[in-house]
Amino acid sequence: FTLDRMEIHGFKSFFSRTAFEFRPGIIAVVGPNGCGKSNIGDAISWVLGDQSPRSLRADRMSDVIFNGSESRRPLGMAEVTLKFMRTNGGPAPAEEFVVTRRLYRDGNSEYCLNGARCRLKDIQEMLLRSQVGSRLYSVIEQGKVDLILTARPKDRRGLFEEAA
Amino acid sequence: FTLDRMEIHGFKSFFSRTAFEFRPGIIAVVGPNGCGKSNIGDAISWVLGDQSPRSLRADRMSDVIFNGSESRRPLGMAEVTLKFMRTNGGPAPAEEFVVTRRLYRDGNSEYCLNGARCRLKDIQEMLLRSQVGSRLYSVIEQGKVDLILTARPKDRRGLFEEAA
Amino acid sequence: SREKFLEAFERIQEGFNRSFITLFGGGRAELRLLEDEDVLECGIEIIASPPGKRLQNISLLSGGEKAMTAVALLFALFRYRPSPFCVLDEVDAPLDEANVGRFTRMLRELTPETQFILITHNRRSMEAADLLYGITMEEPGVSKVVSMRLDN
Amino acid sequence: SREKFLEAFERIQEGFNRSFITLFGGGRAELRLLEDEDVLECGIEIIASPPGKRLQNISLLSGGEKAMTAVALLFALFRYRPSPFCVLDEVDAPLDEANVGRFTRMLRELTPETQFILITHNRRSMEAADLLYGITMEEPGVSKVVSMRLDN
Ligand SMILES: Nc1ncnc2c1ncn2[C@@H]1O[C@H](COP(=O)(O)OP(=O)(O)OP(=O)(O)O)[C@@H](O)[C@H]1O
Ligand SMILES: Nc1ncnc2c1ncn2[C@@H]1O[C@H](COP(=O)(O)OP(=O)(O)OP(=O)(O)O)[C@@H](O)[C@H]1O
Ligand SMILES: [Mg+2]
Ligand SMILES: [Mg+2]
Repeated sequence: FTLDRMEIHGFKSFFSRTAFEFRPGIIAVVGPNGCGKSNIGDAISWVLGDQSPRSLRADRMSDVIFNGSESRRPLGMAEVTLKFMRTNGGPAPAEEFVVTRRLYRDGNSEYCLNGARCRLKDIQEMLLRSQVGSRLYSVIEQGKVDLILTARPKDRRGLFEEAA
Repeated sequence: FTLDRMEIHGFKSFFSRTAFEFRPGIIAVVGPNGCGKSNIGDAISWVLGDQSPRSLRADRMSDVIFNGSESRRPLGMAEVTLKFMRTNGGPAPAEEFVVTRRLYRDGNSEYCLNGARCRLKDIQEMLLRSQVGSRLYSVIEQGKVDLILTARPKDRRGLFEEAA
Repeated sequence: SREKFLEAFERIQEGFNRSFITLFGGGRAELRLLEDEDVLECGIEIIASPPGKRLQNISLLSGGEKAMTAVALLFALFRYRPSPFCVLDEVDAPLDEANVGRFTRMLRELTPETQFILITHNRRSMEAADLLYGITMEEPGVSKVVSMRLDN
Repeated sequence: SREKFLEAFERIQEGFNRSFITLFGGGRAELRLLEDEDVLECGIEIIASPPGKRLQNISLLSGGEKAMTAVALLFALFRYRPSPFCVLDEVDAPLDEANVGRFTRMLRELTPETQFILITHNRRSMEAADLLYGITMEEPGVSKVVSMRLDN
């Protein structure tokens, strides 16, 4: 399975619904400081089920909902949708699945798989079954790459056990 | 007082005696990864009395003595000398003072002020009197600039008390 | 289980040395189990020595050398248990030009098994990409995608 | 003493806001004493809001915005209690071109009271320097100074 397409709406600095098409290979994301590049990485971690606000640079999970700018009011919901696709080659049809996560200001959370409401657990099982992989080393956060070197030998082990 | 000249000999990757002339203004230090740029910053912190191996990326203080390369044997001593100068303008003669620090493999340490053996305490008093300033914010280490932002509010206070 | 972990460890350790040598153009690196305890509990130590340099504590490595060593280990984990995608957020920031080149060539070797999203300010990294997304904030505080360029 | 600290705090806080506005071309920043305790013991909070953005937790700021905010605070401390020199080791690594420009212009404003040693891989920073030292390791493991260029 590969990343096919993502939509971000109301997540952090993405006030407007924004779509990204993914292609195989290397995709570079560029732009000035503070424009929203790392927020895209956060959106990917978040839609795949990240439960820790700290790994998203936030204090509370509600901090990821668009909080307004000098000319815009805050939004009431953050939503990220991520579509995975697998081309099976030949005449076999491509397979796909779509994961959606929403968070409302009142704290309510929704997860959807292929458009149908589900639990976080169902998303996690789907990701495991499709071998989309753990987020532990799928998203390397800004400034965090040498954590693996400074980690205590026993903490480092977690990554190996996950791979094993 | 300004930095006038520095000599590094046997400190970290500086196997050969290396001299640096300083000028007023902005001095850029450039070169490939691992060539020794940050080691120069470490040499400055060290000669001014830094007692913490960790702030020099070392486990033990003896780690800062040139440890050999594939073609050179380790050295037995590390030495850094730093000369400060103050031009007093007009006919008044310029003032200067020279700080030297040496560390031997056996653990012995030497400090010199203007060539004469002294205690660390004498160096610290000289630095205070000449307002050469604390090392707390004189040397901003690689990757460490945002520590002031992530520090706990009470820890941050240390910098302010030092300035006050 | 013990055998499963040891077998994974061996393969990752091999991959780490190979990635390290590719990224540094030489030198050597290994992983060691701190054998003072049960193999299922003990810590993992990292040993790394860039070309021409003597082996010493990895804490003494430079900023760029540490980034490259960490990337070599992460790619070894990746090769053993691939993830279809990987987001790398400014890992090239501390690297000099030559190292950015070796880094992007290694990314290229790992495609198409893995799709890389490389957030970067570095021109050499941009040149290595197949697709370029530009993000801006024309309107302050509001992110907008303004360009998407497909290279061949 | 309490007055001495408060007076220093006020001046540093003012300097912080001014440096922040210079580095960001706008916005605002302040320092707050966490007044729940004695002024001689309480912590110091940092509030920062880049131009056009709403005030929120500084942890949500971007990598480059955090570096600029930290530099603004360090320079405010510097202006209040100058040190004759300052070694900045790759603080420009996370900055985009426009921000490197504002950063080096600010360094320029702080000379000649302060002598800056800027360790960098960034071309814009190199262009702003009066003196350039090149370090290499022709012989692996052994540092050597190979060039020194004086600009006017
Ligand atoms: N909930 C939110 N609502 C509105 N804006 C937000 C929210 N959370 C974060 N932001 C804004 O997003 C910006 C940071 O974006 P991001 O970290 O993606 O920048 P970046 O492009 O990675 O920049 P850099 O190159 O400096 O790393 C900050 O200015 C922050 O104010
Ligand atoms: N005691 C020592 N003896 C010999 N070499 C040493 C010693 N201590 C550190 N080194 C070497 O110095 C090198 C690191 O130097 P330094 O940190 O100054 O690099 P740098 O120029 O700042 O690189 P970067 O651009 O990646 O930050 C390491 O390769 C390390 O092996
Ligand atoms: Mg970022
Ligand atoms: Mg360095």
